[in-house]
Amino acid sequence: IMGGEKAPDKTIPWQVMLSVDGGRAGAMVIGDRWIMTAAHNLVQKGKLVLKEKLRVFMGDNDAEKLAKLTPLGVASLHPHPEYKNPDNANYNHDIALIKLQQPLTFHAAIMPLCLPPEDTIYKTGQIGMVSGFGIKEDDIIANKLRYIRLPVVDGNKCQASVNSAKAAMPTETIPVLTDNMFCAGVPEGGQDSCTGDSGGAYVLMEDSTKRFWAAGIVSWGVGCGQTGRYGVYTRVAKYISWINKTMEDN
Amino acid sequence: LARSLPALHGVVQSPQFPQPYPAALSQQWDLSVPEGYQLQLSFTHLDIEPSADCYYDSLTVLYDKKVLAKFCGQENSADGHHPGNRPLLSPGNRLTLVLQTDDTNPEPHQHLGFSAHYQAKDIDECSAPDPEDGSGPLCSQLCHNTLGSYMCSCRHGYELRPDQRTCVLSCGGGIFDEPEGTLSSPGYPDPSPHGLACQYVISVEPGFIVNLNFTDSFHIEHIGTQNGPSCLYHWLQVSIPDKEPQKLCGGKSPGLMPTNSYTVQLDYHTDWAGLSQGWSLHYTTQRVQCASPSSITNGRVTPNFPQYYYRDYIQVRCDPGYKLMMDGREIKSYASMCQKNGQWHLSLPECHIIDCGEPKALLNGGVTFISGSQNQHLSVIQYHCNEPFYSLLGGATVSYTCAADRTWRDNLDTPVIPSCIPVCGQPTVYLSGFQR
Repeated sequence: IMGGEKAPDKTIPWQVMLSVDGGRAGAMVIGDRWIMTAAHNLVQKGKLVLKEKLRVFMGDNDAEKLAKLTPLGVASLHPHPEYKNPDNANYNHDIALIKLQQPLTFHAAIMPLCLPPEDTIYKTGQIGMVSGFGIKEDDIIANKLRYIRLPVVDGNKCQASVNSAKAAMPTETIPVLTDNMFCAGVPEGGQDSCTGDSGGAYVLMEDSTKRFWAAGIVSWGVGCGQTGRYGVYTRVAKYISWINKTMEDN
Repeated sequence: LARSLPALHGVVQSPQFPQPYPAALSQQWDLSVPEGYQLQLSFTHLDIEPSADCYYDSLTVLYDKKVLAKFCGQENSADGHHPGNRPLLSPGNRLTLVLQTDDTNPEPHQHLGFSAHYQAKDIDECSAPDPEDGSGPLCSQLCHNTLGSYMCSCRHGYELRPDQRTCVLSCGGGIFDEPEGTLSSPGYPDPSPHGLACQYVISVEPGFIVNLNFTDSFHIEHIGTQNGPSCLYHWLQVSIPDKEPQKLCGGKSPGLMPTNSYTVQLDYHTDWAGLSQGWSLHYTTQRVQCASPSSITNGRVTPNFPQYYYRDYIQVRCDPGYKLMMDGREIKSYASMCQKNGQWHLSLPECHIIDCGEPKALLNGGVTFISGSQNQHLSVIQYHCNEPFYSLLGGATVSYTCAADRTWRDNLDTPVIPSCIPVCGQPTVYLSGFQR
């Protein structure tokens, strides 16, 4: 998280830390046996990682402490079936579910996020919050969970940002921005999610109930915290049916 | 031979008959036929030296040493005494013949002796005149002669006494096994005959008891004493099993006499003197009564009768929320019958309050007892979730009551326990900051 702050204990109880082959990623609790993350955390070079190599931690804001805990057992991995990203240029459908072997018992440090109704519209400018144990502004991996509040960015502005990046980096393969994604961030840069945060939650709060709900999944971005660039998130509201069906079927 | 019956007939002849009988002879024949018969003697031939009074030769016929006749001579002879063709009938079943001859049997006409048949002849005892000893007729009512004997019988309504010759009014006794009936002394309402020994047995089905109800007209001869009537010569004895027999006499009716027994024996006795006007009773039966069952706490006995009798059934039902218990075990149903001994065949059960058992555990929640105890009927519990991390669906607390079917049921009568739904998106600590 760039430009963010340390999260006090129990303020982001849905935060999950994943470790895949030594790489760090984020995820969020959405049920007592289900965790949601980005598909690209589980599918590497076109192949699903072995569930035995995936380690799941939660319940603390300290990464070192988490890493010392016994990982939660993984029962099965369920990347979105349409996620195909062999050359890291297509993050469409970047969503996956992890089923745990044992149900969780929720407490102040571990609580689930709510899911939005199908096709909920995200208001441009609405402030959300993204969190993670990823790289922070000094390019150092965070040991403490951090968070940053970021607004939802208008889709056109986001597309323009992606287009400008393509123009500026003609040799790079900039991923495609689809309707299954949305952007969040500030044009002046400095505040963004970053590497190691992917799979974590971008949450919005419902005013009437003061409940946080999973609006996005940290997916990709051109750099981190750069001026005129935004973070790109999987639009969770597009996948409610798939999420429910996957959980029901499994 | 001594034990064999005498022959019913036979022949007796003089020695050497039909040759002349020897001289200087003295021979005796003891003839007999069975008891109950007379002996009849018929001469087919008699030829004994005739003489006056049969002085020289004679055939003497005796009964119990009493000379019935003395014969000699020939048929149509001038001297002697010839029996002719008339048979001789003995007063009893015996007869003795004695042939005596002198030293000579005159020649040339020698006498041949005698030949006779004897036979048993039935005695018609019924035609005999009454004995002179004043003991009355042979049969007091009907006499029937039989071969060698006789028998007495009685007219309808009478029965032969043990003496087999006199009749007495029939007792009408025997066994009375109908549910009700009437008994009375012989000849009632006429005075009772003398010498009665009547027995009446009332014996109905076990499980019923007999009640005797004497009519007011009751009179049995008694001897007055300082201690009340003494049933010395006439009495009606009432015998009930396992109780002392009770002799009744006097002029006061016993009225209603419960026996509490299914069998009663009545013995009516009169001797040969005195006067008893007799008695009459109507007996009824009723079923043995069982004690009314005590009330059942938290239950009831059905049907509810004022009294319970043999073969009545009762059932016990517990109030809703209570169960039938007997000997420490729960039973599905209870029915008991009043037995013939007046006892219920099963002791009464008890109604114990039911319990629903421990409420099912609620995952991520718990249960609180609101009222009642030990999970008993109508106890109320309330499920709750481990808030703020879980909440009941709908957010309301749910009360469950221990129902009569031993399940915990909510206000909608549903036995399904609630579920604790995880609370999402509501951290216990919210991010806050004051810097702007």
